[in-house]
Amino acid sequence: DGDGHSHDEL
Amino acid sequence: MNLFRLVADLSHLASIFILLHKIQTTRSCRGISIKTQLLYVLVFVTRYLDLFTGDFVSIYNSVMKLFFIGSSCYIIYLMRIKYKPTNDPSIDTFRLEYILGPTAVLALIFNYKFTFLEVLWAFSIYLEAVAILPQLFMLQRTGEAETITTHYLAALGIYRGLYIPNWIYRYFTEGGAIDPIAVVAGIVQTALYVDFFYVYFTKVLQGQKFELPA
Repeated sequence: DGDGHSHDEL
Repeated sequence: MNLFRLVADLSHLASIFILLHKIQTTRSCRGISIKTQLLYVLVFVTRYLDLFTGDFVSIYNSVMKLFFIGSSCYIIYLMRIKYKPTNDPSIDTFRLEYILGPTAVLALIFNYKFTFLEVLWAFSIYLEAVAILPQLFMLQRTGEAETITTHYLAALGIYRGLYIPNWIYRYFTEGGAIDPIAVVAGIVQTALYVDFFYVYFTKVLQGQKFELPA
């Protein structure tokens, strides 16, 4: 989402 | 995805299989805190709501999320229904409100966006950091643990520990990207395992029983 907090980790 | 995170996630998977193996083979959930297991259900359900919002990351990511939700609910079924008589609530006495209250407040204050999903995501991160406390408290109370239970805790601790080099790696490979909520909570969570690992390395891995000094 561009702000570095894409929550792509589990 | 990097090697640290992959091995961490595999260690997390392993921890769940070790726990299932312990419960199924001994036909008992003795020594396992159902409070910690309930907290994990809450952690996964509140964090993985993005499964339903279309924020798709990868097949790997979605499959793992579904597995963590499903397996944590299955563990509760085993503890609450199938092997209920082996569950001893009198030693699982950590007060959940000491965990749920502060983590809910933290999530309301420190989140990336004041939206329903983001507050729940932050809550799940803070909750996971301390979800192991009822289990560690129980261990402290009984002063001993079955070896298989200590392997479960070790796998969980390795999973958390490896997320730290993963973030360092990501920081350098992704242009200084950092997720402060996950990192701070992750460091706290890993620190909670330090005492456990001391006994695990000095006793269990030397072939002795996990026993705390009286």
